[in-house]
Amino acid sequence: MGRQQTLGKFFDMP
Amino acid sequence: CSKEGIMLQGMDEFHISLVEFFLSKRSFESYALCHDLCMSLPIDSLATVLKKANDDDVCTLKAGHKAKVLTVAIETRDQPWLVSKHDVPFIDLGSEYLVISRIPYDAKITVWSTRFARLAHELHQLSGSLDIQIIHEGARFTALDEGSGKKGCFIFRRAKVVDEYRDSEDDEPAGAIIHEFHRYFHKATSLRVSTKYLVHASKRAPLSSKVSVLMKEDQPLLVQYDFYEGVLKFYIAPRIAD
Repeated sequence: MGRQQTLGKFFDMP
Repeated sequence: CSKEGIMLQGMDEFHISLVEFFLSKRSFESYALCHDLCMSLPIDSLATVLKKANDDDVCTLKAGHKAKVLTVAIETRDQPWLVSKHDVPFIDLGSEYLVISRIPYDAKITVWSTRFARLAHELHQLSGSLDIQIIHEGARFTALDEGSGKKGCFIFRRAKVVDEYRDSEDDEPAGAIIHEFHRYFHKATSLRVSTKYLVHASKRAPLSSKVSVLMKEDQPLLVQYDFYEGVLKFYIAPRIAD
């Protein structure tokens, strides 16, 4: 399945 | 809300998928705006209010400069004296609109959205994640059920002649055609994503007969529906191998 990443790694989340 | 139109953004609680929906001002009967406005709204409340309107009712959305609510007026088209008004209070999300910088994607394919929805649904039955590979000759969507060892695979071959592509669903050729595949291909790319989020994204097929999948190595997958009034984008964070 692999490890799920979150969008925080890619986008500049406030 | 800006002078171009309305842009909506929402994210799931696990921060895996972000949806961005742009509706151009040309899709409204009238559109007036004094200055840009950013509102945070509970999507459930907004959906509940909008569902009260019938397909041919007139909906008017209003919010003032320092307003704390969005007012939705629903009017029956042939009985303009029948108006219902609903307030949707703003919520504090502690953040404003998220600006997503544009990145150069390595590969883009465009396929029939109904076919894409079937693919997502069927591979979701098999596994919680799937691999998407785009190479020069086409694209491959693969899912593996680790328990039973069953493997599902959808292959899209690149159209030999772009003219084979037809703009009506009734004319769908026997083989899935990838429209303008060559124009957006820079290098072979693969990504692994959760099938659950792909199913969510694929359910928007009624918006447009075509859907585009854009990929760049180790970047969120972008699933995009373009239509006359705007664009709907789903960004899905990838999985990485253990």
